[in-house]
Amino acid sequence: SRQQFNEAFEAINVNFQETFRTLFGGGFGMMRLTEAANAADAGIDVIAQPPGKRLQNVLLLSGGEKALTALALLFAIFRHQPSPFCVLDEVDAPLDDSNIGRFTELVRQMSPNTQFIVITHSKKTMEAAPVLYGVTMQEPGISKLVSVKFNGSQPHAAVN
Amino acid sequence: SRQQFNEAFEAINVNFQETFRTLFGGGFGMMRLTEAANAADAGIDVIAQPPGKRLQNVLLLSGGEKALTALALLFAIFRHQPSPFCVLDEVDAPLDDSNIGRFTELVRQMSPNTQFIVITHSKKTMEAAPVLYGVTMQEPGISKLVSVKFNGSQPHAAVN
Amino acid sequence: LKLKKVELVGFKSFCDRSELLFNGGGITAIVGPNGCGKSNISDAINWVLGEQSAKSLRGGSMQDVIFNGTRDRQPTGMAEVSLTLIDTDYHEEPRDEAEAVEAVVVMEGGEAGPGNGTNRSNATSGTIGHRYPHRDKGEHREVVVSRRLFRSGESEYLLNGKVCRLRDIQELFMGTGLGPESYAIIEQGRIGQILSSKPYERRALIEEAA
Amino acid sequence: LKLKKVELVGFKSFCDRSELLFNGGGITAIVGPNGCGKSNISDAINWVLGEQSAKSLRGGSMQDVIFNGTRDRQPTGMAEVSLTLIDTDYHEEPRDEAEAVEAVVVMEGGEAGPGNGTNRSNATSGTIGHRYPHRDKGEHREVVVSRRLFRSGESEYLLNGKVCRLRDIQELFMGTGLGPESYAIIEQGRIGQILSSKPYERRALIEEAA
Ligand SMILES: Nc1ncnc2c1ncn2[C@@H]1O[C@H](COP(=O)(O)OP(=O)(O)OP(=O)(O)O)[C@@H](O)[C@H]1O
Ligand SMILES: Nc1ncnc2c1ncn2[C@@H]1O[C@H](COP(=O)(O)OP(=O)(O)OP(=O)(O)O)[C@@H](O)[C@H]1O
Ligand SMILES: [Mg+2]
Ligand SMILES: [Mg+2]
Repeated sequence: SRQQFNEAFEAINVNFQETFRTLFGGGFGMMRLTEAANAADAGIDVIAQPPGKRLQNVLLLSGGEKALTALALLFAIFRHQPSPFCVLDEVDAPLDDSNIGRFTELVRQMSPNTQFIVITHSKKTMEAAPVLYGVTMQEPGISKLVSVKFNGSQPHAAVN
Repeated sequence: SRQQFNEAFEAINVNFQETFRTLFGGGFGMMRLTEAANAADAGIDVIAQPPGKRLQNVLLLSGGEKALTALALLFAIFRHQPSPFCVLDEVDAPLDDSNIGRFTELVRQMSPNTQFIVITHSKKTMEAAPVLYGVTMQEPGISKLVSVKFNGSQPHAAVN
Repeated sequence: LKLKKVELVGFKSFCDRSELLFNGGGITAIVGPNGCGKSNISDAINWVLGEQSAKSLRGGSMQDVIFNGTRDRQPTGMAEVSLTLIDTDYHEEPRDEAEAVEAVVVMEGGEAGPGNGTNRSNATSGTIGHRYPHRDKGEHREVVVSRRLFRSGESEYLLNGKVCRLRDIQELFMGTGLGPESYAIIEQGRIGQILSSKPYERRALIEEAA
Repeated sequence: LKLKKVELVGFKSFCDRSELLFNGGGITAIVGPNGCGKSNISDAINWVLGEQSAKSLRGGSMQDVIFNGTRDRQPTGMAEVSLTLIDTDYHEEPRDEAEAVEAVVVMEGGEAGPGNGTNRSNATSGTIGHRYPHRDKGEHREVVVSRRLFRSGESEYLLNGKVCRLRDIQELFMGTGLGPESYAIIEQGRIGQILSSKPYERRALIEEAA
């Protein structure tokens, strides 16, 4: 219903300002409804102002800034309506080291209520995960799972 | 002209098989012209078979395998018709360490005739480049260039 | 709901049965070389939740999710993925109307306090006479959601081992962001595109959470 | 052609004049934090080669390439990018018809061999009487390609400081992959998309090189 949408939009927008500031280490981000004759057709504009920069169209943001802004929006939605789990497939690929640090810290803060599954090639992100699974293809074309780290305890082969 | 296209296609296809094998450390890659009533409308299908895997549609390749196949195609074209320079903006982002190693080695081999400009966050790629420029924004919103490494000699600030 | 286990068999490159164990919260990283099967795990989770588009699973047709063989192995005839979740709300519902009564009973018979199962049972049988065997605080209900696809094209969904409709599974996950416009599964390469989509498309993300 | 220098002023976040020096071959890496201006350099090179679409330069209108100010700096009125290239083929052409003659002359007057400028000039003036001042093997012709855009919308292309047409620049780079379908400039995020494009679109890449 429209009422529910507006309430969710307001609540998520408040969260977005917080998650944006956390991920960028400052700056300002918010959503705005676009003009539309019928409110149900209005789209969502995203305004992003990285720290020290002018307010601008999200089109002009860099690759890393766009990914970070999208993550801030995603986590803002999550705070409003958490899921039992969340799968993030190489979302850290465009990020530099200091942004990876802020990203993994925010994920850690949100992880008590949600199981995060983070697929990554970044060593920094691997270090932030208490549990680690390796996928190998020793036999060509056949994937096998190996548990590499399990909250610090001994690894075990994750097959029956 | 059609004659020129066919010659280029054949020559590039030969190169592609070589660059594919070099970047993947084995396997097989080639291009095929699609069926078309008029030869000038034929498109190009890419067939990629990473080492140890079956021949398959490029759609089923992983993110890293797709990027590596596209790089192999690019370098195959380059070998046929080199450019004075080539700009690669974070093409190594989806690659794992061993593929980054093979990628930088191939770039090194092609670099005597071509100036490669590689934008990257990967430390491994940085190590492979004899010349390194850093871009900073000490003054918020203003980009400045600093020469970090110049064939091993002293860095200098690259502004007038 | 908390995620406990993901099991795959015959799904894409996971020919043999494989499983990932979780403890309901925290961060699990999945690592490995290019092409080893990491994103296939994300596809498996997307698929068991009811994904209908083969293209979103990076295939041409839905059969592309069934293991299609290697040089040394034959293709399999079926793909199956199961998610085991713990329903943490489960024991709250049946308790609600009894919880208040039980609290009175405990006052008469012994030490009050959650998690002290044996004591509670004794107290309950003294006065009221009802027995709630699953009531032990330590036991949550496990929910197993499965999906199967056969080479013949036949497909089925299962809830705790019993065949069900896709709608039953979608109802289980209603309002948790795991529906069709799921903001909880971000495929490879998609994070940069969320902002490049048109403003109207972004609306769907918020509607899913509303 | 070999790349020697790229100069930017007033282009996107490069408000002050900046330059990158190259020695014609090898690998130069450009590094720095997110949003610092690395891809803006790639955009600058794409722009000076004649890119006509503002969208390919990640902007709304072409004016978006002009530095639009920060808290402490006013927007500039113009963006300018210059590429300095060395035309290694240059001295081959004019020499061709004379090269054979010159070789005879050198035989009479002294040690034959490329790169030995002073000796050659002496030899040439003895017999034939023509003087080719630029002929020194060590000297290549420098070519400077520039593009400017003013806030008024006026834009110009320059070849060695003289206004020219875009066509003149495109002719200079004909057949080197730096044309409109350029395979020599791969923007951020594009490498994964080359294969996802339709088969007919991939044809353009080969045609550019044919
Ligand atoms: N039905 C199938 N049967 C067998 N193998 C398959 C099937 N579908 C996909 N694959 C294989 O799975 C591989 C891709 O796996 P996936 O995309 O999960 O890799 P990844 O680990 O995510 O790699 P990257 O790090 O490059 O993203 C492909 O190489 C493909 O051969
Ligand atoms: N006309 C302009 N005037 C001033 N600044 C601009 C202009 N156009 C773009 N920018 C700035 O340039 C920045 C983007 O730079 P760029 O895309 O080059 O970053 P990058 O170094 O490639 O980062 P990443 O590592 O995230 O890809 C934006 O933050 C934007 O503010
Ligand atoms: Mg992947
Ligand atoms: Mg960039």
